[in-house]
Order: sequence, then C-alpha cells, then structure tokens
Amino acid sequence: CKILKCNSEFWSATAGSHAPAPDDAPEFCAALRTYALCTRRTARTCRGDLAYHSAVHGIEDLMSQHNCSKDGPTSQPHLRTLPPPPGDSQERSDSPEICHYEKSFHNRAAAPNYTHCGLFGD
Amino acid sequence: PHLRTFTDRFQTCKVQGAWPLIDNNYLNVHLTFQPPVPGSWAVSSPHLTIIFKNFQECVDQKVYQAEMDELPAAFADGSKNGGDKHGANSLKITEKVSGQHVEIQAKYIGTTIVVRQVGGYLTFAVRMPEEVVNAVEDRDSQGLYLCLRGCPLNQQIDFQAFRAGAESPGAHRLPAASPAPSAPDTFPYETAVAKCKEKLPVEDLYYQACVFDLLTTGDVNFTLAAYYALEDVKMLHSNKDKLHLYERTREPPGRAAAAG
Repeated sequence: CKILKCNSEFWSATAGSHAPAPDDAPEFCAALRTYALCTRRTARTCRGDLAYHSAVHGIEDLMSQHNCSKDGPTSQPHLRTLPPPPGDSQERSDSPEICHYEKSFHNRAAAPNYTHCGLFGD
Repeated sequence: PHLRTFTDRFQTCKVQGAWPLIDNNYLNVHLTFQPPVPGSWAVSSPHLTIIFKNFQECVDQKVYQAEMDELPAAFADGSKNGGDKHGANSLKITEKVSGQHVEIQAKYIGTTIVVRQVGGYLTFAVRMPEEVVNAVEDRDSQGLYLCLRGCPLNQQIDFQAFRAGAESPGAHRLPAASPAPSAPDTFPYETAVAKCKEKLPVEDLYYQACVFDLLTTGDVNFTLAAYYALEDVKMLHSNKDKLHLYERTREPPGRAAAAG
C-alpha cells in the first residue's frame, strides 16, 4: 500500500500548506485532484488501511472547504527553479520553472527513470 | 510494424486502421494504417500524428503530422516551438537531416521524440520519464496503448514459426500457419541473412526483424529501417545493457557461453 507516497507528493506539491492564498487556489485544487487520483490508484492495495481511509476523507474535506471541483486539471510534476543549463541560448532564461521537467529531480533522491518505445518497419 | 514497448517487449504486429502508440495526460501519438490494397502483400504507408497537449504556462496544444515523403520540420500550424506562452521554447522541433530525420524535444515533460523516414518507411522512437508514461486519468481504459501494453496477442506475428519455415532448404515462403503475407520470390533466405548481417552483426531481434521484412517484402530498404531503429535505441534508451533484445528461448551468445 503506497498511500504514504501519495501523502508526501501532496505535501511537497503544496509545501505543506492547508490554507493556500486565494490566488493559489487553482494550484491547490489541482494538487488535491492529483492527490485524489493517487489514492484511487492505491485503492486496491490499501483497502482497510487507516492511513488510506483518512487520506481519502481528508481530501474530500479540503476539496469542499476550498470549493474545488472533482474534474479539472491535475497538478503537473512539481518543478524547481535552477538557472538554465549554460549554452542553451535559445532557452528563455525567464521561462517558468514548471517548463523544465528534469530540474524537479535535483532535490529528490532519485533521478527520473526514463523509458523508451520504438516502432519501425511496415 | 515491429514494436519495442516501454517495458522492452519486442513484437511484430499485423495492424490496420488507427493505433494509439501513446495516450496520456500530456501526449497522444497514433499511427493510421490504410487497409492493404487487395492482392498486395503490405499495408500502404502509415500516417503518424503526435499531439502535445496544452500544458500550463509552457505550451499551447501542438500537432505534428508525418507520412511517407512528408516529414515536416514544423508543427501543423507552421511553428517550430510551443507557441506564445512564456515557456514556449520548452517544446522545439529540430530537423537533423532534411526529409529524413526530425527530433522533437519536449523539455517540460522530459521527453524526446525521433521520427525518421528510412527507405520507404517511417520509424518512431521516444524517450519518456516513467512518471509521465503513467500519467493517465484512468489507467484501466487508457493504458491500452501500444507503447505500454504492446499489440493484442491475436495481432502478433510469431518470428519463430516464420523462421522455422523460412530456414528449410529452398523454401523461403512463409509457413502456412504464419499470418504474414509472403513476398514475391525475390529474396532467398541466405541473401536476406547476409544483407541484414551487414548492418546488424548482432543476431538480436532487430536482426530477426530485418530478415523477416526482407523475406516478406523483398525490399532491402528494411535493412536500414531496422538499423536506424537500433541506433535510436542507443541514443534514447537509458539502460545500455538492454540495447539488444533476444527471443525468450535464446540467451545472448555471451550469457549462453557463460552458462555453459
């Protein structure tokens, strides 16, 4: 049961705040939807686990408190800001942090796991 | 076509119609095969469509389309990046060889795509973070795309059955059981093997696919398609120990020798 992974991803996405500033509400709702999605995925293996059920109820409470709709964008991988890699002149240095996927892994223990798919022939 | 999935499974599929290669929250890639012309032994050329979905303040939705003899160096709207948003340059198209090799960097999702036209065929390759691969709303329904689950069993062609028939002396026709159509009598098995070995000295599944394609189409260009497919694996696959894939029943030469 990987409910703790869902919890930690939610906390890191919202920097642990339960009461976002009004203009952060969309981001907060997106993070809650991601959290709900994550708990749904663990439903099968976490049935009966107290941490799982309290997470599910907690999400419902927070969503109703902040008038978040169940449908809508989920929050994208949380990225951190680092100076753009040297030499990439075309890259706009003020490009928002969220547009550099790999930087979000600088502060996590593991680098992203990459996978490959290929198709060829007729 | 021959398919290598995100989980390093290698399959040869009989396909007609539109097939989703990738379908997640960020990206949709599908191939459209026209049904074969009656009496021919191959489907006509595929049409590749790649849709980069709208992503926060990085990119607008962008569509890339390629087909035979039409490998554009821009998105369908003529642009070469993600549009007008702040992070637009986190999506870029680069033409490596005009009309033959295009790369698309989608930095906002850590993804690289390579599209080639080799001889008369399109090849596609992608490198994507696992987190992005699994970002689907409802995995049960959306997870059925080729790169993740491969093609259905009843759509797969079995190399071993095919090779058993092709290796028998003089008979380079496919065994009746094999579902793949056989080519005109132009390629003896030995010639196909020699041609493929020139470009693919390691007898892995890319080599097997090359022999299969030469015997079933009689088109030596397939040697290049298999060769570049393996080149793309070398460039995009993060585990260099998994470049070559072998049939389940066969161990790679080194490992078989070690096992004695």
